[in-house]
Parts: sequence; C-alpha cells; structure tokens
Amino acid sequence: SSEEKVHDEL
Amino acid sequence: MTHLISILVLLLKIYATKSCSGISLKTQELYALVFLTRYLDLFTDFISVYNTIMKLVFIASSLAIVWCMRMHRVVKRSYDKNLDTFRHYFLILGSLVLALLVHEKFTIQEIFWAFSIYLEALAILPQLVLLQRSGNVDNLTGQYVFFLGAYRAFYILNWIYRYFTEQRFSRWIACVSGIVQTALYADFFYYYFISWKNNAKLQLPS
Repeated sequence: SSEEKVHDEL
Repeated sequence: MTHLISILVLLLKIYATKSCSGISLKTQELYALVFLTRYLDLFTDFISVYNTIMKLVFIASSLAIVWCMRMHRVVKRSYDKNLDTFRHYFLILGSLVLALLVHEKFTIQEIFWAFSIYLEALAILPQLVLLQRSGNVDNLTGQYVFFLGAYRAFYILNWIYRYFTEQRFSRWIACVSGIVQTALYADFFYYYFISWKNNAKLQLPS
C-alpha cells in the first residue's frame, strides 16, 4: 500500500 | 515516562532551590528548538490524544525552563554562564546541513523533522561539558541527566520490539540518531552507576 507515513513517536 | 520524570526533576530542582546551577541553558535552548521544529505536525497529523498532549507538554516545559533561566529574577543569577561555553550554534548548523542532505522526503516539514532528530541526538553535549567542568554534580541535576538518558535507551528496546512485531518497520534516521544519542551518555551512565553502587556523591573526572 502507498499509505502516507506519519511520525508516531515523540 | 522517564522523559516526563526528567522534566519534573528539573522543574523541581529549579523550583525548590530557586537555582539552575549545573544546568546548561544551551542544552535547554536546543531542546526547545528540537520540540518546536519536530512537532510542526501538530497542525497536520493527529495520532492520539496522548501524543498531542505530550507534544504540548514538551514544548511548554522546554520554553518554561528557558524562560526561567533567562528571565526569572532569582533563578537567572545562579546560571553558570562562564562554564556553559559550548559552541551550540555549530550543532544547529551541522544538524541543518545533515537534514538537508539526509531526510525522508524533501518537504519543509520532513526536513525540520530530520533536523530535530539530529539536533536532539547532540543537544545533551553542552550539558555534559558543563557537568564535566564543574566536577561536582548536585543530586537533582545528576538524576535529571540520568532520566533524560534512560528515556532514549528505552526507545532502543522499543524499536527492537517494533522491528519484530510490525509489518513494515523502517525508521533508520530515528534509530541511528537514537543510538548515537544514547551512546553519548555512556560515560555519564558509567560514573552514575559507580556512585550509586558505592552510595557516594556523583563525581565526574575532569
């Protein structure tokens, strides 16, 4: 999938 | 949680002793810059309520500490200005250049994100140099630096876990920087555990 990557870490 | 504890310990030290001796303003300013540039996604991505609250806490607390050390009538007098001479502008410049060269995507937000990761890895250096110069480390300052380093060490365990449990785990910018960041604490951790084992005051060799 070409799902948009988000930064889920703080 | 250890990151939160480190911030609470620092605030406690400043509040209880009305002093910021042993604390590097330069490191604190770098952290403020780190959080301000990393959390630009507050406006674009929602991850969770926890994530948003933590971002706001880290931005607010880092700005509050910088404000206290610069502006507070009593606190600012205890700042060890003559010991806190690390050229932190070089860290900012170096991180910026590296972020322009190595990033996940060439967008403003991604370049600032990479910049904040690189800068965070190095931001502790002025603090470590200040501690080394002053030799004696007061109890709360020692605990502050310990918890700050511990939080990054726990991240490494978390990445190992995520590597094995997630389908696509690729975050090598954060991982490599995080390992560098933790490695910078190795010397401090060594003396911290020695003092803990001997039940003695934390002292760094000059």
